[in-house]
Amino acid sequence: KEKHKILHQLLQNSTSPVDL
Amino acid sequence: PEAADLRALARHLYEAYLKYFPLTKAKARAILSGKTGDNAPFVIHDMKSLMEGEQFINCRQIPILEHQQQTSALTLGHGGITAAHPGSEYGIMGMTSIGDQGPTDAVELRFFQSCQSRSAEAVREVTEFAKSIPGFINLDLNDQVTLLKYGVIEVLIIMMSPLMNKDGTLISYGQIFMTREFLKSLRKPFCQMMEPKFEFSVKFNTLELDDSDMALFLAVIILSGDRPGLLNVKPIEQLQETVLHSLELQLKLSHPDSLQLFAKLLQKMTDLRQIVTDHVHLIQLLKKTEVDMCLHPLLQEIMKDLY
Repeated sequence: KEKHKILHQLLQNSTSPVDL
Repeated sequence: PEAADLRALARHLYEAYLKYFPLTKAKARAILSGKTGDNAPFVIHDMKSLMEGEQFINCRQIPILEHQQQTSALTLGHGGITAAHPGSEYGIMGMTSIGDQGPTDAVELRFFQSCQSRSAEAVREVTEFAKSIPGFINLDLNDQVTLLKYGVIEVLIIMMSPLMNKDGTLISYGQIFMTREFLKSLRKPFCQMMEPKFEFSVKFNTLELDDSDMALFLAVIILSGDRPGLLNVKPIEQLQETVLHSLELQLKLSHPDSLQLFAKLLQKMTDLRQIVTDHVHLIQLLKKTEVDMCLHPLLQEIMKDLY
């Protein structure tokens, strides 16, 4: 899960565009 | 009733596609064929026009894109449209100001970094589209990650095709046209990055898919049950089969005279895998040779141990 942290966040809606 | 369900699925995916992807094929082709009147794109064909490009875009109105009316204004922070904001820290496609550029060698690297910003934003758009595929969010979360990791670059290459013709490509949400010759004139290995995509796109565009066909094809790519490391293949294959049926029906209805279009389209998926493999190898080469290069964390996640 750690290896794909941002993808996980994107899938779970916990990354806002600004975090990218 | 079954055909009605397949048509409903096609409509649903087309709506999601319109919602999440700002530049449709219909709009891109209108720009490329000069049907947008005064809103012709600015052409970048050499280093001078590359510098002028930023100035040009600073003077233009920010087009209000349909999907962006629904998303946060922050979304624009990493896309090409940002370049239109006066005083922005970003330039073309998120590029740092070209006006005060350093040595010529750095131009390619800076342009590459700006492409990365736009790509990361595009990955977010593709993720939202994937989540709209019926059944996708019910799959094992680790499998959702795997499907995106392996599918997203393939999807981005397909989405790039409508923006391209044999002479160049639209960038910055269709506001700029960058020539193929200019991209070929960049120093190695940057000059090698886009040429395979042009070769693929010119052939792919002869299939003349429309946006609703594209939406279904992208969903088929995402739902590939043979990605390495998938935990539960069966539900993915079942979802893909339904989308494949919907795509087959769609193509029969919208392209009745195009023989074997469905088969031809499926064959493109093999070519795509090779293009992605070569692309990832090129990025890995860049990481070794360009000491100043930093890979975007999201793209790094996707490309690590990919092929």
